[in-house]
Amino acid sequence: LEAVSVSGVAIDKNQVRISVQELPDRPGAAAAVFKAMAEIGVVVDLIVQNVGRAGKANLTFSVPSEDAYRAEKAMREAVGRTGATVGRSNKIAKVSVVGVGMRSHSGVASCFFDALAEAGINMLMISTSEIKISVAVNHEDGDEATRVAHAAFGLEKKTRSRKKA
Amino acid sequence: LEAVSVSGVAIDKNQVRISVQELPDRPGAAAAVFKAMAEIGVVVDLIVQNVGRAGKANLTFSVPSEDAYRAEKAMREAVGRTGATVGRSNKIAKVSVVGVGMRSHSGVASCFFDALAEAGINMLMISTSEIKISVAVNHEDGDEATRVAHAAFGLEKKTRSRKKA
Ligand SMILES: C[C@@H](O)[C@H](N)C(=O)O
Ligand SMILES: C[C@@H](O)[C@H](N)C(=O)O
Repeated sequence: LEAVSVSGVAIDKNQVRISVQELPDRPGAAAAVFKAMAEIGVVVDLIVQNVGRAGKANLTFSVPSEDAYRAEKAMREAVGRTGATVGRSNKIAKVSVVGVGMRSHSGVASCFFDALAEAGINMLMISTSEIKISVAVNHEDGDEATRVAHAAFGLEKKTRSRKKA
Repeated sequence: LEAVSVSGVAIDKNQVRISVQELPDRPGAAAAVFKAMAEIGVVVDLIVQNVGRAGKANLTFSVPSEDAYRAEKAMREAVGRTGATVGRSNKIAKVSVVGVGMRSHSGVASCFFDALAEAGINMLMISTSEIKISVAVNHEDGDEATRVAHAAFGLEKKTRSRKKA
């Protein structure tokens, strides 16, 4: 295994997740969702969609808590005619482990997810990029998730709390 | 809308996606998946999991094409007893638009997804980070998706093809 090279843990506790279920899995469906968000000027942070089944896919994204109400309302209008449903939005905490040269996510993921599992914290969503693994957990698990992530990677408190301006 | 600030488009055509369906949505389930990958030294690139339903969640990740067979085999062993199923792995192309200061994904997402929709390209998976929006498309759509993304953001050919060493 490559030496795990995580340099810090970041937490964002100001996000609400909005899930759109049973979106038609055809070109243009997701574009309509984000056009609606762009039109009302809502900043979208996390976007996660997994492979669909039987022609339908679920798409979840997160917005700042203060925009949740108007984002949910705009979503219901945007997808109304497609048959998709917009779930109730829920506050989440997004906890990310960051590290340059995380060439292989499997070692870091295994260590991070194990630490959350030991603490009994369930992951709601997972999303990765070259230098980061982000997970959404229930809002009330955010601080504990950050603490166990620090311990798992031997980091002293390097949390960057993202209070968006 | 903020000025859309995309600086480049990257494509990785050497990835295969492996989907684990009906994974128990409880702490430890995802950790077992990546422990299995870490133990056989397979480099995992994209990891996507959306919110589960009825206590089950679907988790998809991508590995280099040359590791697909042994990764799929290790996955079947790792999740066998949990009742989850491992789908057939499929070659994908991961196309990412990259730009610093993409404070709001909604404007970039709307533009990128619209361009794919116009070209009739279906998105299989979506994953984001602060500076990037990545989508998985069918392998044969990779080049066209890259071309339309360049055109949508007014970029000359800046593709960084990621032939992993
Ligand atoms: C579900 C959604 O992503 C659809 N596949 C699209 O391309 O818009
Ligand atoms: C589905 C999987 O992510 C599970 N929720 C876990 O925490 O491991």
